Amino acid sequence: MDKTELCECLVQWLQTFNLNAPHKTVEDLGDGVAMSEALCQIAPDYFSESWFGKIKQDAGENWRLRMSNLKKVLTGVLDYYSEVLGQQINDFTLPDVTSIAENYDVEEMGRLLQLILGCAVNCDRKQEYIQNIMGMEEAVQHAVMNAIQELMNKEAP
Amino acid sequence: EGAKGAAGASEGVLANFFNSLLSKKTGAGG
Repeated sequence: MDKTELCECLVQWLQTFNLNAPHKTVEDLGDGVAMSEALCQIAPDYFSESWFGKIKQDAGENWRLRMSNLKKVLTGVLDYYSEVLGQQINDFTLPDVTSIAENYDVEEMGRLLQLILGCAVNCDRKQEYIQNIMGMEEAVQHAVMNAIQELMNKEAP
Repeated sequence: EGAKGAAGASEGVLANFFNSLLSKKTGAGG
């Protein structure tokens, strides 16, 4: 699937979350704040208030601060897979957070959102997230299904 | 009729996939 299209669908999926931070566009998501908020909703025990407190809320035009936030998001997600889900993601090209922070790279953003999607559909409250997905338009559901299948193919216990 | 059938099949694939995901056990202990 075209990675730009995948990213668009996953940004649409993120609209199903009730978040304080803007989250309508890739640019909105580029500072990592909205994705961090989503993770706090997905797994509040793991992505705690103290973890969220380390995310800079006012990164703004400072790409280095955006990158620092995005690194925390990526590391947190990978640790969640390994420590909570008991899964390692093998052969999955990890998102280049520098490209996201510097250029709002759509392909890399798609990869990061794909990993967050994997957390949502495997967490304790996965039923709620999966049902939200099932209520979305069919094209988005297909994209989400493909994204999940790709992740599942690369998971190893 | 053909288009309707294809749409129905596609919906079926999606429903099957997400329902199987719902019933899948996850987590380090599962």
